[in-house]
Amino acid sequence: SPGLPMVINTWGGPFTAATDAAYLALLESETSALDAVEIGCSTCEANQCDGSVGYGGSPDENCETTLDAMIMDGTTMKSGAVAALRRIKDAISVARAVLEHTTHTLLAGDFATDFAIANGFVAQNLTTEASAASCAQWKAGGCQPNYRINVTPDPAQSCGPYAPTSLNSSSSSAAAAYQSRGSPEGHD
Amino acid sequence: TISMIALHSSGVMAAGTSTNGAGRKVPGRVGDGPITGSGSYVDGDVGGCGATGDGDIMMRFLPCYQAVENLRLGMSPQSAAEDAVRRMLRKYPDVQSGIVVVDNEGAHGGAGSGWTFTYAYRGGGMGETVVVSVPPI
Repeated sequence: SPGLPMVINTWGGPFTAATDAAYLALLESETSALDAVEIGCSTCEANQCDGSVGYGGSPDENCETTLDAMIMDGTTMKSGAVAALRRIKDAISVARAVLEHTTHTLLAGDFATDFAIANGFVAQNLTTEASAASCAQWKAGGCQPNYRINVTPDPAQSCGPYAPTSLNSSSSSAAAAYQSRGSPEGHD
Repeated sequence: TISMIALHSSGVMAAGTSTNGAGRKVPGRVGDGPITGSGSYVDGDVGGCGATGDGDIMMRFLPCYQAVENLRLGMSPQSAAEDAVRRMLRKYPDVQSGIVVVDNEGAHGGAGSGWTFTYAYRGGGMGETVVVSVPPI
């Protein structure tokens, strides 16, 4: 252990700006551990880090970027989180608002967006020229790879819209076997 | 995905995760990031954990809850992380995962699979952040 205060996080490279921001904040006596986590993760949301955090990354099949975040207090074990948050950039700060202004743990989708706006956050488009272009290219290439299985048309060849194919009981678990995705889009 | 754990000089801890999920996902898909116990988890009595990787798989195993409970059972941060990754590998040998674990005194470790996972830390009087590279299990 290097001693306290201390910050530790996934990944290096562009993520170390988050490590530094959180650590330097902790050197200020008025900064709490919760503040430091919010500052660190917000740094990545603003900088997009490696593209897997924040606006303009990982567009879905409709080319929309949605955000997921959680924050947890190690003393109270209370946690606040947002899932599939739409049109709000500051995901970790909205998660903290869930922690501090509700007794809930997780809000999702457009309802999380409504909660964020009611808590003073500004709605804005999370799509960038780069994410729109990469999504258009993906569609032009037949939407490969994707996360669809047991549907028609064949998801290994074609975009949707898809319709479910009937499954007999033995095929469903075999067909649902997890296929590792080598492409960077295959992970969170 | 960034998952972070902060230890205040008083010993108070917090953890968090932020991500934009998996690219090309089905609209509405949510991965491990916002799931308490999967994206991150912390109990100030023992320590905290942060995770990244194939969220659709990882959220079924709650790897960060497992890692923190491993600390409570007396494992080192390194062993706690490795155990959590091995539990996923047993069922999904190809899973891409990364877990970073820190106890409430700042001892840390990490484990990963399917790629070379790295984590970053800065504490005490360190003048800069250090990045640790974790060979895949």
